[in-house]
Amino acid sequence: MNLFRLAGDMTHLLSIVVLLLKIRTTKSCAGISLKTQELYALVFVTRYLDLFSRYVSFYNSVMKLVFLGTSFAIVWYMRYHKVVKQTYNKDEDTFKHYFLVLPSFVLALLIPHAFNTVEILWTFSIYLEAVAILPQLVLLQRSRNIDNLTGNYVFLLGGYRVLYLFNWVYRLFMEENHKMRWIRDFVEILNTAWMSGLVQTALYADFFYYYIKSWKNREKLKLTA
Amino acid sequence: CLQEHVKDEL
Repeated sequence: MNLFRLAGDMTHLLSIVVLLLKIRTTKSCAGISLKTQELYALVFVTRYLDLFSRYVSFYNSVMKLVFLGTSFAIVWYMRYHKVVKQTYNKDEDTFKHYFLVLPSFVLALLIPHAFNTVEILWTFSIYLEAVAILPQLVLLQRSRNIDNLTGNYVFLLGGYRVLYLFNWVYRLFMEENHKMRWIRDFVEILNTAWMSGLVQTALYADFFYYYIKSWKNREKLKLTA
Repeated sequence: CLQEHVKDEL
């Protein structure tokens, strides 16, 4: 495992910690999209179906359990916690799940890694993760004031994707035994995971722009439509 | 292949 991958995972983990911290300490989930959180829970369930059948490392297994557990905890807080659920911006979080789930699933059926249930759902989870942030970004656009924790949460989530891209480039060049192998692999750049990762990172570009601008000007974060 | 690469990630 290289440093980019580790930094990416830690950033991802930190984003979840920040979100749970916001929910638990402020007893509020204002500005957080339940749609996005439910989609992430679905992403983790469909991706980690091989949790018990395919062992990679202790680190991987623990992290998978953490991601599964925390994503369901967040959804539980937003849906059922009697104080937290009242702070949910239900009227502004109107993005439809199926609008993202359906195309991801159709695409996974068309271009699966291999044709069996686990592989199709794995491919589906890769596509879905790429676009699952959309309801959250739409909600941010609609919110007048974005509190620091919410801003930091989305920033860390985007940071995780950028670090994963660096990780893939690093692996592409460093992990090949054959010197010319990377040229063939580079043609393969249009494959599932890479394209999804690129799309996902691009989605954050706009957010990053306003985040850094507000940080430079020491202003409160505000996205203008 | 690249797909196999990302299979050991999260």
